[in-house]
Amino acid sequence: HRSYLNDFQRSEGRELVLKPWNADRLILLTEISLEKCAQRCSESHDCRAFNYEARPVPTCMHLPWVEDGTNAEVKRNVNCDLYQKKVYVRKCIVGKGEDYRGKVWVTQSGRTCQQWWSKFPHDHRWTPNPTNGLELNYCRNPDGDPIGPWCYTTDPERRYESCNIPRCKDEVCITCNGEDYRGQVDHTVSGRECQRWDQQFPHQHIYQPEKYPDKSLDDNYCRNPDASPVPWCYTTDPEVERENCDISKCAEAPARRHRSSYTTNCFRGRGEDYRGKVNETTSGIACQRWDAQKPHEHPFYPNTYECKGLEENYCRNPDGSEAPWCFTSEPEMRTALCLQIKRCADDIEAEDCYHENGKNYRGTVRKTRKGILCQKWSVNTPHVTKINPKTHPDANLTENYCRNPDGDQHGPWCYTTDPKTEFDYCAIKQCAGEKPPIIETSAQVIKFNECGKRDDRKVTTRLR
Amino acid sequence: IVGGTPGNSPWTVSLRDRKGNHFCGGSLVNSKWVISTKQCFSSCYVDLTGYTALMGTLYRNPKQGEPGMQSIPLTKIVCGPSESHLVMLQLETPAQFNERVSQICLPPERYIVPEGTMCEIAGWGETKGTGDEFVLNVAQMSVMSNKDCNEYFRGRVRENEMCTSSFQGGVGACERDYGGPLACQNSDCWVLEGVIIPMRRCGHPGQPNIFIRVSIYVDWIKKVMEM
Repeated sequence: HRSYLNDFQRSEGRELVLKPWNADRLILLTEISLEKCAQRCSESHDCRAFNYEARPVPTCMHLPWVEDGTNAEVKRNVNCDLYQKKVYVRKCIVGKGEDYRGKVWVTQSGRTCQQWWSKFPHDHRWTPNPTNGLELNYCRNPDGDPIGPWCYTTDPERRYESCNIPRCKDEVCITCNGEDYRGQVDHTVSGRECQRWDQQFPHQHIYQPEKYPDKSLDDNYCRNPDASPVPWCYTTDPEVERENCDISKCAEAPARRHRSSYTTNCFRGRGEDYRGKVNETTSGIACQRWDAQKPHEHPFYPNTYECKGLEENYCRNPDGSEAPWCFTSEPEMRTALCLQIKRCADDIEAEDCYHENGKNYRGTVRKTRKGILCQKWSVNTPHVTKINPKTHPDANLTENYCRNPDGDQHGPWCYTTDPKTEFDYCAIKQCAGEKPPIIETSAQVIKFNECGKRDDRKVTTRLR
Repeated sequence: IVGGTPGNSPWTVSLRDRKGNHFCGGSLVNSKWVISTKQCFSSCYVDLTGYTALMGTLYRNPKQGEPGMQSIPLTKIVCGPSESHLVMLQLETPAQFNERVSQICLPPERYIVPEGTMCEIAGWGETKGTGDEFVLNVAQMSVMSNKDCNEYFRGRVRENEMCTSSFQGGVGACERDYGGPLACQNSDCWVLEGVIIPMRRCGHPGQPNIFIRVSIYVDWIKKVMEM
């Protein structure tokens, strides 16, 4: 149930280009699926990587090298994905490292390794061949030695020595619950191989990489997209859907330093850095202590999530929810958000002020309240302007200064240079002591026709 | 909704996160735009990939293929003027209006809805045991003047907010109702006069409910839709 792609590390939007002098050793296959392309490369000893283009015609190019700067280079190509055999690009070892194919050629004490084909200064019985990876004088582990990859040394006094290649589980350690882990462990604690995140077999799942871009769900590496206690992965074993991975914790816990991004009387974003003392839900129910398991059992032990500030029964966000939350002290209500905590205003400092609604503002502020630079009124990128110097000649729409050509009650505004934000209000506030009037009108004279209609009779028939 | 009963509110939508969980309410103000509260979103630049608006059903967890149900991805979020706590959410495709899905009317700009006007709130949120969380609940309440409301909240109710009367039995919005509508009757149609925002307590006996006064921001709402 494993995919051949498990042998490879993918680089999206990249292609490997060989040097001119060795570009003739390419194998081109067309009309072939990605999985087939990977299978044929896995089964070939000459193939160490492949470029795959899905469109317009599925094209697979097998390559004898990986990116190493000397034999091949990686270039950007939005139509192509590069797959390189992990054993050739990995800088760490799995298990005893028998499949290590990296390019370290120095031992742990700094001695240069002897070439494997040579019998001098140390005679030995190993002979390089296309399958055993005994290349040049790179560290290898042909006899499955527990010390990991080793080599004969060029020092006549020292026959052989370990190269001290780090284990992948130690190469990158985790802090807290490892949600920032971006290492290359791809097996679980019981040794099961991980399933690729971008595949739905043998296990269907919701953690598709494109839906969680910030979780780096690369290849089949262990990750922690759901705030579990440790990184985990779906496994290639149909019988075991998911399992934790065995990755070393960093030796020292991160020093309890006061991160400048911590807030106490409001929260930013999802509130992961909120460290205030609100300890009840929006509806006024007291929160349960994090170090208690009653009335609600839970996995968020303060010492497992030591960087999440799970003190007392304060509202916190250890799992990337939409806002700070807590387990409640009511048995019937397991968790609740603490949305009564204010969101920190993310507006920048106002740089000027305007009178009334700012229609006559002629200042030179050219930033929105979020600090984004304004777009020039006279251009149409990134946003096509419906309001511009031609449509409003008297509105003094010069450069990209904040203006209020349409008499917006909420003050001067501008089109923004952020493609996602068409327009926004500016970093200008109303001059002290001014308020727009509230107009009391009688809605009776207003007729609404296509909106607000409801057929009250049908509710009961639609309930099951 | 605390103290509500199952009801119909065709302009009320359920906002769903990437896991498909209901997390907040919203109101259809036209076929492509939903209005909700900023409090439900981590930022004005949040990546909405995987977020959807579900409408045309009374159930919080409708079955696949339920007739009339529409689930439309959200593609854009626009934050309202500061202090408005409002956001506008753009739908990837227009909602199909029918007897289960319709848009709510917007009030005139800066209009003050008269005291005593009959209104209702709707949502799939917490009922605190007073109702069934798996269906849309609706609760009726009438408009209370800011002056009277400020007596209870000791002057903290601002001009861009509005209140509805309190009930000794405790009626009001609660967790996961936020962003939903306060719809008020105007002859034969319903007008979006308020947007539900989080309060200190929900459905607290004797406590009036506070909403963002939509009429203050109708000019901004129309501008976003036009732009």
